[in-house]
Amino acid sequence: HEGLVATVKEAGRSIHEIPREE
Amino acid sequence: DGALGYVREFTRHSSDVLGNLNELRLRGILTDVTLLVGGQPLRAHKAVLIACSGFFYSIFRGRAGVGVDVLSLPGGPEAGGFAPLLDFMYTSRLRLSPATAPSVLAAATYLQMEHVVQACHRFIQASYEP
Repeated sequence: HEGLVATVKEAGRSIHEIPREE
Repeated sequence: DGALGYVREFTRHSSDVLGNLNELRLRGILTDVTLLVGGQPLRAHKAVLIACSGFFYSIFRGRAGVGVDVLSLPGGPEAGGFAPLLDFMYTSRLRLSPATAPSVLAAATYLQMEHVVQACHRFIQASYEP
């Protein structure tokens, strides 16, 4: 039963955001 | 009881990574090569260049590429097209106008970026149509 894997979409940001240079 | 596992797919991950790489480029963090275009320096990451361009793949893939930290690109007709291409590599957005498309096309041809070449051809062709 290795095939039973559900994929869930995550629509939000995935990683931290590097601050923009000022 | 059915599902044994879950994969959580972060749908914007690739664009989040690319956005961070672009910010690193703009801030000069971990950039490891300077492209000289008509004497003007453009800093970039070899890993991004090699991922996007057949020309850079040829230059950087071998052991010799590790030692390359300054690379001169041709001036002349291509020169104005390199900066928009570098922006494209880091943003996925290709800025084209009727005035710039020929130089971007020439630069993309030089850098062996076939899909961009095709996009430039389509843009130029469309701009001739009424």
